[in-house]
Amino acid sequence: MILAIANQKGGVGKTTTALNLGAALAQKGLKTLLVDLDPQANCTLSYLDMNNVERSMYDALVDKDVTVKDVILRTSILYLDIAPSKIALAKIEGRLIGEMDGHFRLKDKLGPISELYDYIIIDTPPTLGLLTVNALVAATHLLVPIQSSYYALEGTDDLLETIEKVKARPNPALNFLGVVITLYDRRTVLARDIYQQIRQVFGDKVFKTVVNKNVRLEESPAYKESIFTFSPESSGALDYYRLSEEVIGRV
Amino acid sequence: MILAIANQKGGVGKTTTALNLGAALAQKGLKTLLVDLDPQANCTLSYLDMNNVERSMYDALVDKDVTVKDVILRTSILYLDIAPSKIALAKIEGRLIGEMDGHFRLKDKLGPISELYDYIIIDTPPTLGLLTVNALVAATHLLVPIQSSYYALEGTDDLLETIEKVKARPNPALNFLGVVITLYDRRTVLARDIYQQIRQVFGDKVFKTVVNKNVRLEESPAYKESIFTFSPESSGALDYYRLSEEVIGRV
Ligand SMILES: Nc1ncnc2c1ncn2[C@@H]1O[C@H](COP(=O)(O)OP(=O)(O)OP(=O)(O)O)[C@@H](O)[C@H]1O
Ligand SMILES: Nc1ncnc2c1ncn2[C@@H]1O[C@H](COP(=O)(O)OP(=O)(O)OP(=O)(O)O)[C@@H](O)[C@H]1O
Ligand SMILES: [Mg+2]
Ligand SMILES: [Mg+2]
Repeated sequence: MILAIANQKGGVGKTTTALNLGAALAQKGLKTLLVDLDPQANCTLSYLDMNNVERSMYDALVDKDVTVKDVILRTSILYLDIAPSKIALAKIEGRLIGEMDGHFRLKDKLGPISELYDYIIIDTPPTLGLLTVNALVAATHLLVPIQSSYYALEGTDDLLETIEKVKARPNPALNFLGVVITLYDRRTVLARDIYQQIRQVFGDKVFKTVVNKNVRLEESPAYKESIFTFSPESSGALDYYRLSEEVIGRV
Repeated sequence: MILAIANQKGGVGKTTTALNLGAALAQKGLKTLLVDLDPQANCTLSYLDMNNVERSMYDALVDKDVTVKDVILRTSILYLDIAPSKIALAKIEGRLIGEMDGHFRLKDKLGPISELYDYIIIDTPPTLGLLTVNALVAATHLLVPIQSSYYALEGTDDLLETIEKVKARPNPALNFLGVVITLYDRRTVLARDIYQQIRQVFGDKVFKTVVNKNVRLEESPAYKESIFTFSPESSGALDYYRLSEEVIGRV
């Protein structure tokens, strides 16, 4: 399956979810590829040394002679590979915007390698532009992290509208897998109210697993490790393990 | 002074800083106006009941017969007013993009009321588009919140580039007041490393005051209160009080 992780709001846990959900699946022996579609390359720099990244998804998307397989690198985690980003990706709108197949470029390029992996997870930038649309058009499934905060539901209308446009024509088969609530603070009453608000809007689409605030999740990228090796006993590890079980269950 | 709070990354504490810095200044008896330039209206909904908001900054910016004074509302905090946002602001690029004075619209509209306030604080959306550029062109001073995280400095180049373009022609007088580090987690070694990295890039521009992670800052908007009435003994209140002293000192 090809799972896009999207939400145009910044800092809601897209990258943290891509990194650790990817690691959880790889740990189960499922061959997993992380595709970093964010020019900020947070996913990439969380597992790789950027000095070792030569060609990136930018080259794979704009150069017809470069395949995604050409840019894929191993991570230090068995069964987890990554198709890295580089800041050049920021220029891609200018390169693809006129083209008829601009929204299908990622889908076309992922075609040849989709059989090589059990799971392909796409991390997206905090925008609803060409890169995110490419992810939504290429994906079989979509996961939306929503931050547990007073402003949680601001902007979800725009995201849902984009999803509808993608389902209307370029990718009718897109399966909205669900919403995972992130950065949840169990100590507050506010968190419970927000949870209820999100449930009211998204009903059963809300995953049972909630990712609690856990500073270990923030620290592990600095060591280029997943939460599972960095702090296996933490709530972060438990939450992302549970999320991986729930994702597999829903697919 | 007109202080723009900007950083195109999402969730770094722009709104939290606008709300509480504004409240800190108002508490000192300084007449303060919050201008909410974010279509998501997080600043507005943190102090007002959205049902009471009729006209907004959208109307003030597109309608030549509507002044900013026409849309200003009191908050429950003495000396703190707000020029609210509404989702209509999201359409403003389409309305102003062709126009010669599109980047100067806020500056022109703030002109008549700038003498009515000691401080005007502009909250901006997480983009480098027309709204944020309007804020940078209208402002006398700029404050950049940077989240203490492993990815803290990703994207700062783009912001600095935009600031340079604004200083090159439309607003040469823009004073880059400084960088305030937000969402700082004292318990981690990582936070200290990130602090050093940010200091290396921004030197003395980094405020001495660091805003620590404090769940009270996240909760107070739900009660439409500033941190100073909601939780006056909290680290959030202390940090934003100190920041207000430092801002006044630098101006
Ligand atoms: N559950 C959590 N507990 C603690 N920190 C977290 C948690 N989830 C994410 N973070 C931290 O919050 C910040 C934002 O998370 P992340 O980068 O995953 O969000 P994002 O949606 O990918 O952001 P962007 O839109 O900028 O790409 C990061 O510093 C990350 O380490
Ligand atoms: N020091 C802090 N401690 C705890 N929570 C905080 C702190 N600062 C901000 N937050 C919370 O983090 C989230 C993001 O903060 P905020 O909305 O101020 O950022 P922003 O830069 O305005 O985001 P956006 O770009 O989406 O407008 C909010 O839920 C806010 O309450
Ligand atoms: Mg990210
Ligand atoms: Mg904001």
